[in-house]
Amino acid sequence: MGCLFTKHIKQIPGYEEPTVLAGETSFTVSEVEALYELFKKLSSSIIVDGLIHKEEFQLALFKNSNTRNLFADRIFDLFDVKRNGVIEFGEFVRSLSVFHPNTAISEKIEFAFRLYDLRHTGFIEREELKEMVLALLKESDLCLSDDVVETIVDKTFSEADLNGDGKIDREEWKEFVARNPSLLKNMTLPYLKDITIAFPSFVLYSEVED
Amino acid sequence: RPVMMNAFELISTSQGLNLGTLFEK
Repeated sequence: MGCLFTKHIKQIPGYEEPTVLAGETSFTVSEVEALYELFKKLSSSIIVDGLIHKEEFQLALFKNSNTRNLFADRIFDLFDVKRNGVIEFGEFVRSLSVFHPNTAISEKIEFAFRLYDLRHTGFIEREELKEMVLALLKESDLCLSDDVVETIVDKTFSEADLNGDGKIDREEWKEFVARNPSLLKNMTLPYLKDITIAFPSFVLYSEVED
Repeated sequence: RPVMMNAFELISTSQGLNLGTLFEK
């Protein structure tokens, strides 16, 4: 029975051995196995092909497969390391590992920087920050005048852009986060420590013994 | 007061960044 199950899961594109993934991430082997249960659920919610499509990601986040959101798009793009439009199991586990409570803060800081560097220039630019603020306001049905938005962006830039060149580089971002640690709050998911309880894998064999 | 908000604090409240919802059954 164990062998049949093993053969079955290894046919799924992008499947990687839990031992390999555990070795590269903050997860244990049993946590990776539990994540596979979550992954199976997410990757078969619309198209049953063992891959998480954008619509499936949106469905899981917003309970609606058609809800477009700038930040969800950015997260999806960062998870989709191969840039082939879908999230494979290995990509899912490696990316989620950034959000593990035991993962180094430096990894979380870097991930957040890449998340907010919308145009991959190596900087968070003023226009990008404004675009994100506007997207958040739209998502929240909040209406602020352009002057107020400009003031919020200006104030943040005056605090973060230490060399005053109009963009936030990695070093400035690190310093800004050190002064405002709450900015990384959403980079840690306490759930990941209890993932084996939330998604027991019910695997009767151990991959380690293979 | 909105003008005192840190733009990144504001952004970090986005539902699109709340991956905790992935774990909801």
